[in-house]
Amino acid sequence: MLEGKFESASLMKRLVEAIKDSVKLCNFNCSQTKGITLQAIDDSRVLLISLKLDPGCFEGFRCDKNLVLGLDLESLSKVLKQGNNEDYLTLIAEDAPDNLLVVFEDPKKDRISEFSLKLMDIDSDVLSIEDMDHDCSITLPSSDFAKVARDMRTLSESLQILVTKDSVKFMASGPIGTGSVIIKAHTDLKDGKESIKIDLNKSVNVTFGAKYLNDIVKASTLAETVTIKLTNKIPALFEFKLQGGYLRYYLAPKFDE
Amino acid sequence: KNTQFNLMDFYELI
Repeated sequence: MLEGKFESASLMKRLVEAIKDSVKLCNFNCSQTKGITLQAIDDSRVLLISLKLDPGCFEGFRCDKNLVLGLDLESLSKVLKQGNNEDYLTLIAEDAPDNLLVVFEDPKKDRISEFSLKLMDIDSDVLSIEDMDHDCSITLPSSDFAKVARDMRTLSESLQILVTKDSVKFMASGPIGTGSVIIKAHTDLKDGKESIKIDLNKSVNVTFGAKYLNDIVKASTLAETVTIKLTNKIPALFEFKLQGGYLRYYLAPKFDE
Repeated sequence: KNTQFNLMDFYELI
């Protein structure tokens, strides 16, 4: 039996909103030691999502037997919208489940809502992704990155990112003209989360599909900062750290033909 | 012209 209780429904609500436009059907893998993990690839096979929710992400977590919960994220999103952000959220499944039970409890305990969501058998490709060294790592406020990705998409379908020793340059060029945004490394002593950190082994020049970057920045509601790891001609890693877990996106770059 | 790489070009199916 699985029973995972979140202190507030808002984490799960924001997670599903962050990924449901990229992938529709996902297997949620549940285990006592690892908590809930998920790996899913978008239909175009350009963007991969990897989620880890350690047991520590939950107020209470119990999983007697390893389970795979095949879920339609559109449906899960509909159910999650029934609960308030501040509600306790508990996910419950039997050992060989056909359904996932989603329970919201008002913190004042005067209202309990229960939904049963049908599970599906989902045949999905799983890719092996090993930790690797990247040419550079950038950590910046996730809202700053979201603004650049959204603004620059209005100019072009592609966003070029150039990283040098102490600056990151975003460039877009399209039918109406060109644009660039340069951000420089700095340390904000008052609020560390506002700092911009650039670690560079080698300068990087990569281009990504603006559509995918716009999907990725939907996760900026989950973490105040995002870490971007880039290497020339290799998929980039965008990581949003969660309390006791992470949401990572791996995005394949574009190349010049 | 920019063409999109596919993740399958980089990672192996398990």
